[in-house]
Amino acid sequence: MIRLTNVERIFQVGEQPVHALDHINLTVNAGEYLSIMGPSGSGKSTLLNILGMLDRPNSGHYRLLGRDTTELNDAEQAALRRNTIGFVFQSFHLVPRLTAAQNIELPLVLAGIDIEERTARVAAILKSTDLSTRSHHRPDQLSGGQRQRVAIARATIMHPALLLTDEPTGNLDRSSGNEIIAILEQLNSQGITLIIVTHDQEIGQRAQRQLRMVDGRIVADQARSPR
Amino acid sequence: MIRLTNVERIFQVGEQPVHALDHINLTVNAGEYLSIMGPSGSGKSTLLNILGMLDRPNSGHYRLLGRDTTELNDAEQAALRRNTIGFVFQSFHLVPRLTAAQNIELPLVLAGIDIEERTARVAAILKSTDLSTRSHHRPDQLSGGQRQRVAIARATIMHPALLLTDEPTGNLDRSSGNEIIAILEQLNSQGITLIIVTHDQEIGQRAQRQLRMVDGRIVADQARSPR
Ligand SMILES: Nc1ncnc2c1ncn2[C@@H]1O[C@H](COP(=O)(O)OP(=O)(O)OP(=O)(O)O)[C@@H](O)[C@H]1O
Ligand SMILES: Nc1ncnc2c1ncn2[C@@H]1O[C@H](COP(=O)(O)OP(=O)(O)OP(=O)(O)O)[C@@H](O)[C@H]1O
Ligand SMILES: [Mg+2]
Ligand SMILES: [Mg+2]
Repeated sequence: MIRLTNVERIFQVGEQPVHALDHINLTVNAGEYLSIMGPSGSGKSTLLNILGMLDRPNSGHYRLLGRDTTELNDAEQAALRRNTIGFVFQSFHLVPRLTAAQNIELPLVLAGIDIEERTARVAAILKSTDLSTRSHHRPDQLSGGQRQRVAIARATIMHPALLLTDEPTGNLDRSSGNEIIAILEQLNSQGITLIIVTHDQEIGQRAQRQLRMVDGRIVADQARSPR
Repeated sequence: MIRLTNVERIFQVGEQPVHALDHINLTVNAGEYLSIMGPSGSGKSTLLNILGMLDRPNSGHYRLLGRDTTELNDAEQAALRRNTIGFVFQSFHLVPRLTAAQNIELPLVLAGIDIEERTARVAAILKSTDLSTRSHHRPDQLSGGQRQRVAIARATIMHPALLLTDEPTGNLDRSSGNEIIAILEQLNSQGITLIIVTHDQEIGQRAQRQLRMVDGRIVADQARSPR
């Protein structure tokens, strides 16, 4: 499903190069459930952005579902991303002028799904993320945790083959956080490949496979301890 | 230092009123160290915004350092806020075009402090928040946790009498989070009144006094269990 080979990502700030990703090699099979943990600034979001085709490596290759993404043009990348990947951003990136329901509906609109089906699916996901009473609110009329749940609903409503989530419970209390993780794990049990970047040890340790990053490298890659 | 009397905050969305704060009564003495916890959407950020004079109650009163804030005009409120309060926002609100160092320096510039002293103080706080190598980066060139630390540095650099922090460790790993809390507790030991809104039980339970909110009300107000 995913194969990163010798991936490097270097940012230039003035004269200083920042090695955000340093020779990353990673294979992920379809249906796996991974967590990625590590200190602030270790490269977790950068890695997720490359996996989500929101950024390109400076060198190395990224094969997604067997295709070398570096050989696709922008339009092909956009199509692959839209059809395959759901992304929950660390800072949400909701559309400010749309309501919660409209933000969540957006991927369905882009996929050409008819209004009856869209309405039903949005209503169902508003219910499962406990947002039904906030569907008409715009992002600036929502709490931090409510915005986070809108971002999660939007990313999951199309049941994408690959779900990339960056700190999906960072603004949630333990109980709402567990509800969200339950939703994500349910999708994984249906075959969706799930990657969770998190600072929360309790959440990270639920994953079948747990990666640790430090200074742009993967320094550990372990199976979950037996329950 | 702080006295909230019968404070209500009602948002109107279409025809639906949202009772974000419901008859809040709260007294906080100078130098206290409080945590505020509670489910997503329970009113924590709204309460903090009122305390920070970023929002006004619909009814009730807020006395800060003996002055009724509802009787101050906008200019007086802005002056009181600038001189008294440091605020760490749940979504950071950094200035996009300024570097990390310039963002942190901003309160010192507004206070008319000379450039030599500003440079020294910014350098010291960059060191204590582990941001020295990122001082020239703009917010979009920083990781989520690095932005959070810039927001904390900016809020604390003036040693304000009242420090209001909304989820200050939400984007940080356990170890960076503990470093930040150590900085905040050190300021409190010097007399600064400290209020931390958090979803993290481990962090919330360090406070001398722990409030719990549900549906816009304070439902618990307890002293820390003996260590
Ligand atoms: N656009 C950019 N330009 C320059 N440097 C960048 C840029 N984006 C990220 N960086 C740097 O690359 C490093 C990795 O950033 P990244 O956002 O991947 O970290 P992270 O592991 O997600 O951290 P956090 O846990 O704080 O969210 C950081 O040190 C950051 O300062
Ligand atoms: N500008 C607004 N207009 C309408 N409703 C709002 C507005 N701001 C907040 N709300 C609503 O008021 C309630 C309290 O919001 P608040 O941001 O204080 O919650 P919170 O406790 O900080 O939540 P979280 O833990 O998710 O950050 C929420 O239900 C939210 O939807
Ligand atoms: Mg990150
Ligand atoms: Mg909040």
